Amino acid sequence: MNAFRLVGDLCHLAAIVLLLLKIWKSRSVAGLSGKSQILFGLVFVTRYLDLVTNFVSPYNTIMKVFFLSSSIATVYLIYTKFKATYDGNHDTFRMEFLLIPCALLAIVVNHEFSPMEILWTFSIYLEAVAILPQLFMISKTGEAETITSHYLFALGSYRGLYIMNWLYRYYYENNFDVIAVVAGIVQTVLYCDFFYLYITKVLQGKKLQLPA
Amino acid sequence: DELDHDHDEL
Repeated sequence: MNAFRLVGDLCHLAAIVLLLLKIWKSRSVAGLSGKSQILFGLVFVTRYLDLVTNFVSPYNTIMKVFFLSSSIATVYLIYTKFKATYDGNHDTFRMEFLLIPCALLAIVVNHEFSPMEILWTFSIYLEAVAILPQLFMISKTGEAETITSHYLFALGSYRGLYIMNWLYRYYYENNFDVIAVVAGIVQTVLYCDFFYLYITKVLQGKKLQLPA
Repeated sequence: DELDHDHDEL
């Protein structure tokens, strides 16, 4: 494992910890898109089916189990325990606009036409766009809590670092997965607008607020 | 196998 991959994974881990910390400390899921969290839950469920078929390493298993369980826990917290604080009126992005194209694309463009590979490919495509309901929600309300901004920054950095990892693996290990790389680039590009706001506002100590 | 994706990456 190279440093980009490790730091990428740690950013992903940090993002999820920040998200749970925000919910736990504020006792509220205000400002969070339940739809994005459902999509991420679906991403992990469809991607980590290999937990039961392939053992890679303790690190790999622990991370997969953590991502899987934390994403399911987040969905649970939003829709049951802290439902009263969930801002469903602003979480209006239609999930089927993402689910259907990702499913169709996974059936057409994959490494191997088998159920496991199609589900893995679906998870890669879906992860690339799963943050859109959250970004859409921020664009509707015009603001985000600082800890939610930190969460999004860590989450966006993770796939950006994976791109560096893929470049490294291409040059030094002759390994290249076109599906993961293209989807990863799309995923990272979706965060660019947010990265700009994060650097120019949140890091200057201001709350993330969109111009009216 | 060769066609399979990398199960190590998260």
